[in-house]
Amino acid sequence: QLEQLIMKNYFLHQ
Amino acid sequence: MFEARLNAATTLKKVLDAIKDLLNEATFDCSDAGIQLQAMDNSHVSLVSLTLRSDGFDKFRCDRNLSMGMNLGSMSKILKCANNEDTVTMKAQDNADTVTFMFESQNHEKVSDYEMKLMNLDQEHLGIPETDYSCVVRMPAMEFARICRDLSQFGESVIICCTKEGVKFSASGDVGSANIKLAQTSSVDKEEEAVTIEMQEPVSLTFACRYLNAFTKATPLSNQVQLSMSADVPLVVEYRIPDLGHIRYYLAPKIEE
Repeated sequence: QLEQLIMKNYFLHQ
Repeated sequence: MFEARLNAATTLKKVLDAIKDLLNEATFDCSDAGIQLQAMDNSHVSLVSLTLRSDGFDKFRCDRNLSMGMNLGSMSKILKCANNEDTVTMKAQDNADTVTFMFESQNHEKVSDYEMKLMNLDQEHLGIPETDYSCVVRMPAMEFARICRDLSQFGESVIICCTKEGVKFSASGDVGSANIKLAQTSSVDKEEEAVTIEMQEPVSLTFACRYLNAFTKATPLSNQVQLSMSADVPLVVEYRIPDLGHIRYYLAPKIEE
């Protein structure tokens, strides 16, 4: 899902 | 030892109401700065970020950083046992596997305590990047809730279109279409009734009504809501909790494939 992808890309995993 | 006290349980009840529809469980990270919670909703489309500052509590003590995983359904059952005016104290020992909620009536004649088991939750540690937003809209929280409720009758999505003249919310579906335009207020007696827009460049973004409606559960916490938007990045819906902190919801825009 595109929305999930946007969220993943935006909130970089620390 | 962790201990946090609020003079009115109503604040904590409102905070819980603002998150429990999106999250089944969450980790409350406690430090001497206060309480932090950050979690993606169950479907991984929105993120909730809650900050309660230690100086906003009537008493706050946190000797060692503590992460408390809580089932929000259970927490909600417990907070229903408190009257709005009761003093509420949350307590936990270091490395404890339970947290205690203590409620005390205003006349100090009734004291109840509820112990809740803590959970070990897999925590995702996400960084929230600093972003310069193209548009930042501040408006009455009640008005935003009303708009989201009204428009969700017309479609699953809301288009938010912001220019320097104002902000327009639109939805369309089988019934027909709906548009609500709000102009920036020129002068208002009360600050909480103002609509203000800071715009670098206009934006037009589409969001799922279902999530916007879930975010408006935070309305009782704040008179105003702030919407921060830029193309292709998540919308931020922020409610400031007076003297205590804030709750921010992030929601990815819908993008045509």
